[in-house]
Amino acid sequence: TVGAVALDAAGNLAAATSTGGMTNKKFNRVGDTPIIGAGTYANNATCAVSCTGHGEYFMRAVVAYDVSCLVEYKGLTITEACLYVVQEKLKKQGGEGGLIALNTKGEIALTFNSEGMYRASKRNDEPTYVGIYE
Amino acid sequence: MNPIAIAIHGGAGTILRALLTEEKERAYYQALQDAVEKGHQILAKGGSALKAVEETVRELEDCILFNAGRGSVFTHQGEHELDAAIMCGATGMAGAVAGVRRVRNPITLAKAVMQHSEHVLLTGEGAENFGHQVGVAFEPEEYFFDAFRYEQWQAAKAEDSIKLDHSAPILPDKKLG
Repeated sequence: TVGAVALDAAGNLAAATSTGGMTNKKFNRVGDTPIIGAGTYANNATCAVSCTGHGEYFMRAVVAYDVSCLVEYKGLTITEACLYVVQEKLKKQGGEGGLIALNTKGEIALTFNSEGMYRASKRNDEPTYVGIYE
Repeated sequence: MNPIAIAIHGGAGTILRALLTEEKERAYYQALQDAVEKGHQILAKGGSALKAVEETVRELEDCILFNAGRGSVFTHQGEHELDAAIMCGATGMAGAVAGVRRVRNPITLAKAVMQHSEHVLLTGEGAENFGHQVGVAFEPEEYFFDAFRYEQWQAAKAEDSIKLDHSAPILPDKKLG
């Protein structure tokens, strides 16, 4: 799975996710990627989110929208919201994976509970960050 | 000046250092860096967040290393079924496709669903027909073939399991039959 979240100079957010699914999947299984709110979500008032991992868990937990709700209703920062959803809620249910999130202040969260997540980010003129492992 | 920012991912899972050669690790770093900098350039030139995420994901879909687009994993039937979604934070508009085959860049098809249909999610053959109508690129099945993904599929079939893209290691001493 691949994904991107972006903030433009006009203050608008967007999220995108694309995947080939799971190896050896049957019965036209669909994961969280194309499910708006589960694997992909964007709202200028809160954040943009793209998820990756074991899709069934992300669908049950409505992960992307859950992060947005925690920001909107509970006033959490995106880092706090992502940590809670990925490291607490998702992990307790056995869901493996992670997500990237971004808000209109340019704050970025790259959160995962698996051994690694291929990830990168760049903000303003800051150096590009690239990571694979924890 | 307002901030601009972009973040990307190329999948998560059990990424075993022992199985990721230095050469392959460098390739992943380079691909991630190229993609995020492509998106950043779009933003730096005043492009929209929507355009940045679409173009960045297209770059990753065209890279054989990642499980999306060209590098997609095999289904049980030995095919490739692709899913994608895009959402605009300013308008709340969204578009998605699921289970499409031979679409080169499913994210562009998802964006077309958002912009040129009254729907949010199209699936399978219907989504492919819509793709032909709006003129997105299709590729032959061979375009999506990768030997590593094929071995992953064979290993998963042998143990009758389904696997996350980065959680199906081919162990060096594993007999694949």
